[in-house]
Amino acid sequence: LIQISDLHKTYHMGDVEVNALCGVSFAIEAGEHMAIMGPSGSGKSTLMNLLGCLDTPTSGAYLLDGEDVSRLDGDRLAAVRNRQIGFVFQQFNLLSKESAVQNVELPLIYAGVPDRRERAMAALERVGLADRAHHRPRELSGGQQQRVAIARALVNSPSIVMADEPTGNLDTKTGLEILQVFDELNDEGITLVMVTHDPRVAERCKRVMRLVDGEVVSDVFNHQE
Amino acid sequence: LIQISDLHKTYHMGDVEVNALCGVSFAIEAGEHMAIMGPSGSGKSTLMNLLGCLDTPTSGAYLLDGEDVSRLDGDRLAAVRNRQIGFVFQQFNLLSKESAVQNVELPLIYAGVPDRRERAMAALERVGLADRAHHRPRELSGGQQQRVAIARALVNSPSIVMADEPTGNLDTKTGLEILQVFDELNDEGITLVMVTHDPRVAERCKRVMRLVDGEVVSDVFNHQE
Ligand SMILES: Nc1ncnc2c1ncn2[C@@H]1O[C@H](COP(=O)(O)OP(=O)(O)OP(=O)(O)O)[C@@H](O)[C@H]1O
Ligand SMILES: Nc1ncnc2c1ncn2[C@@H]1O[C@H](COP(=O)(O)OP(=O)(O)OP(=O)(O)O)[C@@H](O)[C@H]1O
Ligand SMILES: [Mg+2]
Ligand SMILES: [Mg+2]
Repeated sequence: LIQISDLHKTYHMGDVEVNALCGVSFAIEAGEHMAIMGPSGSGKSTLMNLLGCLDTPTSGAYLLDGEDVSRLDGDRLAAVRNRQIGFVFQQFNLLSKESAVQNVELPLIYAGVPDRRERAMAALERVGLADRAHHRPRELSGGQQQRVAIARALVNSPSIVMADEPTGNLDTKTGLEILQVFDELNDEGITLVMVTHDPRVAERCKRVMRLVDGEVVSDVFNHQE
Repeated sequence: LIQISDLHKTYHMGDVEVNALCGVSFAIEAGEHMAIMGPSGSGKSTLMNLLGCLDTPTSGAYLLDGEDVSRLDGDRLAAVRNRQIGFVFQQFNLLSKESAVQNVELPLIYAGVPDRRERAMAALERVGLADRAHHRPRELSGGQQQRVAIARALVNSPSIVMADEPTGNLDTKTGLEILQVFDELNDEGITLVMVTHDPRVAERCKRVMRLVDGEVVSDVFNHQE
């Protein structure tokens, strides 16, 4: 489903170059449940932004479902992204002027799907926030905003969900409820890629890849069951 | 140092009322090291915003160093806050157009302190980010932004540091390095109040208070040493 080959990402700030990814290669099969871990600043969000088709690499190839997406322009990239991928941002990226349910409806508007209000409310219900549907982001707690961002990523039943630190702002009990939702999605066949710092999240994933300074240092398949 | 009595905070959204804090009372002595825990949405950030003099309660009293700050207006509140409190926000609240070191210099500008650049660079050094001083927030990873927010809270040597989830975006090793910095501050006599979801953070605090639905359900002093 996903094939990454020798991916590089270099950020340019004036005359300074930051090599955030230095030649990353791996493949992900449909239906996998994978965690990406590593120190702060090691390149996890940079990799997720490339995997989620939110950015293009400096060099290297990315085949998504057999299609080379590494050289697509903005519009084509957005079309691929909206069709197949649900993305949960590390900083949530909710629209501050819209309510929670309006934020969750957004992918359905892009996709031209009917019954948007019912589907968005069902997604909010699933993350435990039906009673906060009409709050705007600044009228929600940090963990509630994070759960709205998760509901928005799920609402259009994508084939792949990519979540960048989805439990960072959640207490243990709420975090476990959200991980339960992710497990159910994976049981339904949805491919899950999750960046996490939390060992309790990683232990539920069947595969854990570690990044250090923009390189893959380990990639372990967990054959416990 | 801090005395809170029957604090209430109600948010009004149109005709909906959200009772975020429902009568919270406790005291904190100078030099304490306290964690505040509780489920997502239980009122922790609301309480921290009141303790940090960023907001005023709907009712109840808050004595800070013997002075009643619960009824101060915006300017007086800001003056108290800048003089005594270093605050680390859950969402960092960095200025997006300024570099990391410029963000850390901000409290020193308010306080009229000289040698701002050297002091700000020393604070960034202490959180391990001297090599990212000229990056703006969007040129930093999530955990790096969090550490800039921590450096900004420390730079003016406040007598109290309040941190809302300071390790949520940090990997275990970087998180421990930051907790080490907090422990050193506490050894120097600085009062620490920290909201956290991470049990590993709470176990280093000598006192753990738990909130559920806007009320204090437990307040345990840890007399292990
Ligand atoms: N400006 C606001 N208007 C209306 N409701 C609000 C506002 N800010 C917070 N709330 C509500 O008040 C409750 C407490 O919010 P608060 O941010 O204090 O929670 P929290 O304990 O910090 O949660 P988290 O761990 O998720 O950050 C939440 O249910 C939230 O929806
Ligand atoms: N737009 C940018 N311009 C310059 N440097 C950047 C930019 N975005 C990220 N970086 C740098 O690239 C490196 C990798 O950043 P990235 O956000 O991928 O890290 P991360 O592994 O997600 O970290 P965290 O766990 O703290 O979120 C960091 O050192 C960061 O400072
Ligand atoms: Mg990141
Ligand atoms: Mg909070």
